Amino acid sequence: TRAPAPSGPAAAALFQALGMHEVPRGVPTPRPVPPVMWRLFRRRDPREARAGYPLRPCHVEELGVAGNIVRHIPDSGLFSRPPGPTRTSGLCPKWTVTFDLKGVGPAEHPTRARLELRLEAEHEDTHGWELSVALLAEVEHPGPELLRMPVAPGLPVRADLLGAAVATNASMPRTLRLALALHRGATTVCARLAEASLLLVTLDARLCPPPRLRR
Amino acid sequence: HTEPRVGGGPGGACRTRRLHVSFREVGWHRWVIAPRGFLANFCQGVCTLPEALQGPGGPPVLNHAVLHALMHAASPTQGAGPPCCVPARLSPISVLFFDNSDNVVLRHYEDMVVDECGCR
Repeated sequence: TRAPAPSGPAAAALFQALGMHEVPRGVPTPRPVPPVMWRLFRRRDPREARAGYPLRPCHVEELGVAGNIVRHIPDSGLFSRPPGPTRTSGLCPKWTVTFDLKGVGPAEHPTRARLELRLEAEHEDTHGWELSVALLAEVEHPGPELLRMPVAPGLPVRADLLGAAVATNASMPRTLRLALALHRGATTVCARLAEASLLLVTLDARLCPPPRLRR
Repeated sequence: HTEPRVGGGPGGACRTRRLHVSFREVGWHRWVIAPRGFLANFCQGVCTLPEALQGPGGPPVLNHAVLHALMHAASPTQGAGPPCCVPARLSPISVLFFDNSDNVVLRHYEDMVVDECGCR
């Protein structure tokens, strides 16, 4: 007879020992695993690591930063947006994206926070746009603009938020809300925000091997 | 899935034994994406002399373990048994899983696979 897996306080203690501050509820909403996460997983597999290039502990080689936890966090407000590019008085639409960071532990320090967007336009022959990102506080008014970057049609958008929207030396907020705005410039068409996610790398130093001491 | 446990006979020297951890068997398969399981291994075997003195291919023997085994051979008592057969070298694995917010998480865990055992 097989004994059941530990539950209750025993399970909580077990997961805490594994560096997880909550017991997984066990039945996630099925969704495809993003290719970047598969790539990072395979890169960490010692069998696939190239001979002579040992994996550095607590380092994410592909992203070039220290870290031992990588999260792909989809925008939780994606389905509340209008499906098409709506225009208001000649301007392109503005969007609010929300990322749930409740799973990030207090001992984790962010080393990379990359906003990833996929924009879809009806016509790909545009000259592109400018994207501005601002932090959205509890009140609905966006804060000062954090960054502004050119965006080319048909290409994925990647914006580094570390130091701008995500502080390096402070504990992570439970939710990150951003106000995004597309500026048309000379282009006449707008785009639709098809996908938004946050790739977050954190370092929990407690899970790193201690440095070997010389006797 | 483990190797059968060994007794204290001559063939039971301290060494690495196979232990495959299946996430399905521990009920984690719904939220662990990959791997489905891994070869974690474990250490088992006796650490009396001469088994406590491993060959040049094995992990370095602690001086304490040698004297511990010597003392146990000279005067076996219930209170102080032979040295323990424990992991001497471990390696990490990475686990891909869904967290409670349905985020996909890749987490790196040190010391998950026993590569080598030793008498300590």
